[in-house]
Amino acid sequence: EDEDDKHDEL
Amino acid sequence: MNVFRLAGDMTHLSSILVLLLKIHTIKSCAGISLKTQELYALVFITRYLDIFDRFTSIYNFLMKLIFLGSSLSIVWYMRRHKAVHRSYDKDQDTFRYQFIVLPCLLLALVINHKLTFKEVMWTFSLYLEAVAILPQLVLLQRTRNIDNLTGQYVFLLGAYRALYLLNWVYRYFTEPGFVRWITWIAGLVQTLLYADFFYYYILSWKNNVKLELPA
Repeated sequence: EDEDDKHDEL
Repeated sequence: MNVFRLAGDMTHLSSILVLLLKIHTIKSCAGISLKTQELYALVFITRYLDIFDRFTSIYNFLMKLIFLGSSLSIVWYMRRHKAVHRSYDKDQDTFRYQFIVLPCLLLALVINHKLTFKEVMWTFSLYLEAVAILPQLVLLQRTRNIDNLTGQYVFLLGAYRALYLLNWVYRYFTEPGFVRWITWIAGLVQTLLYADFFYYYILSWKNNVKLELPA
């Protein structure tokens, strides 16, 4: 899971 | 996006609106901890450093702007607005938040997904958010009569993260490979810190008596 997914939540 | 996460974001938003409503309409921040508000502003600033270079959705972008704007304006009101500042109880709001900022920063440097500035700041914001409510909870114990809006504000703030816990459970079972230990543990600690407040808040609501936290 790349970094972008990790920050998809507020 | 799932119903728990949307409900969580809306609950979070409404907690901030309740606080802004209180401060803006009755021009008072009695019972509100400026320390917690400053910590929350720091949480949003360090969490949303990527607001312009990582675009997830319009919703995400707008909510980030709202959270940043509202938290900074609340700090501004409590510091700069004459009437509001006068109602701020400086002598009671004495929590030394360097005791939580520094350990969160050190922890973020040690436990993170990637040792880059933005990733460490993002991790720091998660750890900080978990404990940012402490000055407010300490102030509530010292405040004799907690007014309704303040009680509602803290309740909604705690409820939002509890809804996020449900969101993580839902995503764990519906999205293969969805594992976020750092976020999950920080979110669990954050929600647990509200446990005794929730207990007294629901008790006061059931017995229809004034909210009172034992010192």
